[in-house]
Amino acid sequence: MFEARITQGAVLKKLVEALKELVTEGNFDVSSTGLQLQAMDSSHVCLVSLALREDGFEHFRCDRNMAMGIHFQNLSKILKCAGNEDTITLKAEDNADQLTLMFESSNQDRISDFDLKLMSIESEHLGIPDQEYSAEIKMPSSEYQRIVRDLTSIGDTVLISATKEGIKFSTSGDVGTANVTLRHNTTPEKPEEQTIIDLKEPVALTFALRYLNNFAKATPLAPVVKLSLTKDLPIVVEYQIGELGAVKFYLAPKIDD
Amino acid sequence: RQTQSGLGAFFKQT
Repeated sequence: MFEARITQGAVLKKLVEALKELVTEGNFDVSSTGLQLQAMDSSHVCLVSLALREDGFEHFRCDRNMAMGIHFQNLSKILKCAGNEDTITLKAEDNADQLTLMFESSNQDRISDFDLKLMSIESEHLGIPDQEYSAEIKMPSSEYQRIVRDLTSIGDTVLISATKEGIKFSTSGDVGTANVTLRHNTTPEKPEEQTIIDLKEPVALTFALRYLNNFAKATPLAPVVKLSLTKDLPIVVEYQIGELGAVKFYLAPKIDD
Repeated sequence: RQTQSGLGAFFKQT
């Protein structure tokens, strides 16, 4: 059987809110090492890769590997019934066709359980090579959210260029043009307020703002976001979820015809 | 002009 208990149930709620617009369905692959999900959007332009470590949960048990097909809008409906302070336990028998979610209030005086019907999903796993990136930028997740939201109101695509001067986001549209530059800045005392640019070589790539804006739905999960860029490769937008794991979004670039 | 590429061009199916 599979059983995973997380005291901060709100993390699970935020996670599903971050994914559900992007991917309609996907497999929760559970094993003794944790829970993983790899799912592409319907146009196969972006991919969500989620990895939650077994030791990040208060309790984790998985007797045999399972792929649990989840419809994220439906999971979201159920998780909306959990309180923000609730502890959430996920449970499934081996080869089950449902996932049980149990919610316990912080003072243990309210317990509810919901069964989510599981789906059979043919998943297309993509092998993502481990690689060095030309530029890795860590910045406050709220800053990333603001930039992509602001630029989405001006244009459809953004040119992201990383140089030793900083990281620049540029767009243009019917109303005009916009540029936002962030400089390497380690002055703030709190690491989560710093902008750290690790540049191996300058790089500039163009992406659809619609997706970058969608990734920002993960902002409540982490104070810091990391962007990884390499010429002619998908961008990686990564949020570390405390000690629990990470969610990474990959977006294929726009390329010249 | 630029077009949107797909992930399949970068990552192989396993």
